[in-house]
Amino acid sequence: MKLIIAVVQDQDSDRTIKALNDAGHRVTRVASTGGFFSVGNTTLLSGVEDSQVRSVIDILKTTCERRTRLIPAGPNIVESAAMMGAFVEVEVGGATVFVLDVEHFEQV
Amino acid sequence: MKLIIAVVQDQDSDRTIKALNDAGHRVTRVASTGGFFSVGNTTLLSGVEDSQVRSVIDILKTTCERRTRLIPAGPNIVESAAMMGAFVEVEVGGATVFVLDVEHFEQV
Amino acid sequence: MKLIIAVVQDQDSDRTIKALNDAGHRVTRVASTGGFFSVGNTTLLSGVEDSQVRSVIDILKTTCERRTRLIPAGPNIVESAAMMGAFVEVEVGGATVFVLDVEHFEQV
Ligand SMILES: Nc1ncnc2c1ncn2[C@@H]1O[C@@H]2COP(=O)(O)O[C@H]3[C@@H](O)[C@H](n4cnc5c(N)ncnc54)O[C@@H]3COP(=O)(O)O[C@H]2[C@H]1O
Ligand SMILES: Nc1ncnc2c1ncn2[C@@H]1O[C@@H]2COP(=O)(O)O[C@H]3[C@@H](O)[C@H](n4cnc5c(N)ncnc54)O[C@@H]3COP(=O)(O)O[C@H]2[C@H]1O
Ligand SMILES: Nc1ncnc2c1ncn2[C@@H]1O[C@@H]2COP(=O)(O)O[C@H]3[C@@H](O)[C@H](n4cnc5c(N)ncnc54)O[C@@H]3COP(=O)(O)O[C@H]2[C@H]1O
Repeated sequence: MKLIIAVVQDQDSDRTIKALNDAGHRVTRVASTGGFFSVGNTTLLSGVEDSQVRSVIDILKTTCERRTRLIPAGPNIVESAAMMGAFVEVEVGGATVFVLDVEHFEQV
Repeated sequence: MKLIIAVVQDQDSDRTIKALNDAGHRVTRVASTGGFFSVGNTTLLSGVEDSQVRSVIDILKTTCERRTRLIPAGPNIVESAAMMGAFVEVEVGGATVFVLDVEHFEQV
Repeated sequence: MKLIIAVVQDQDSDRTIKALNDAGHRVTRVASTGGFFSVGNTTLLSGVEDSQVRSVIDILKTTCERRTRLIPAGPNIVESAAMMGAFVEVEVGGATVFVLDVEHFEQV
């Protein structure tokens, strides 16, 4: 058994959960926030058999899009915006995926 | 040290946390949502010594009840409800428990 | 790759995230609640290269303070407060840190 922890963008979360459920995978969603942009995102927990890990990641690949965000340039993201008027493009991922080994799984 | 991640139903969460704390276990709770029913539930994180894993799971067994939910039958749970008027019983678990190995634990 | 799960006090979370980001670490924050005090706190998830674990923990040491809380003494924390008027000091940690091994990491 593996526990997949995937951070996805809010816009992709409903579609992703539905696709995972339709494929028979179990999923729990947790509201979260990105550290850098302080923008809300979604952390998914999905415990699956070892043989299903690839299937889950393939689904994430199709349901989670990479997007480009314009953020103010400069050492301090917030203050520099007005002054420099310069923005940089930062790519925000489709999904950031961690696969952890589960030593023991049980439903009581 | 092991990290126990347990998804429990909201109705059982207070009683479960109190029982874990009374037994000397440390617990952090995170609000979460089931992927399939989109109903709120609770994800507990509890780091315990290896020898305490069984004690935590035994407590979950006594404080978390399995319940039956009636959900609309049909391929698309939401739309089929009115048409078919048919409901199926789905059992929702007491607790879904993942035990992960902790490589390093520290309180700073 | 390791996944660091750190429970920190709300008062320290913004400063901690900024310091981690400034050092080039990626962080996701999740709102959580302490089981014992039922007071809100913050659970941070940070996936880092093995060689960066120490750096993250050192940052937590400088940004997370241990604080003393006065809680009502007695077997039932809430009811005993008025009667006994007795309070005990409980130290609440800077950060509670779990380091887990990541079997596979991917950004899709
Ligand atoms: N310290 C830093 N220095 C420079 N650039 C930085 C940075 N931290 C983040 N970024 C950039 O900003 C984007 C948004 O990061 P945020 O922390 O808001 O939102 C992140 C975070 O919530 C989560 N995440 C990504 N990698 C993570 C990791 N290793 N551990 C924990 N969470 C991670 O996934 C979200 C999207 O990440 P993604 O990599 O696609 O996109 C990131 C990345 O391109
Ligand atoms: N392997 C796993 N990984 C991550 N989280 C897990 C998990 N197994 C269970 N959970 C979490 O525990 C809740 C209860 O699961 P249970 O299996 O008892 O009860 C489930 C199960 O009987 C059924 N179910 C869930 N997903 C299904 C699917 N893809 N196909 C068919 N039935 C499903 O619906 C009930 C409610 O599911 P819901 O998703 O709303 O809520 C789930 C989910 O939040
Ligand atoms: N092994 C672990 N697994 C999961 N989460 C953990 C953990 N150890 C600590 N935490 C998290 O960190 C918070 C602060 O813990 P700390 O040990 O500094 O400070 C704790 C500790 O001094 C004390 N405490 C907690 N549980 C206790 C228990 N069962 N018996 C006696 N004292 C307890 O009360 C303070 C506040 O606890 P609270 O639960 O509200 O909040 C906890 C909890 O959310």
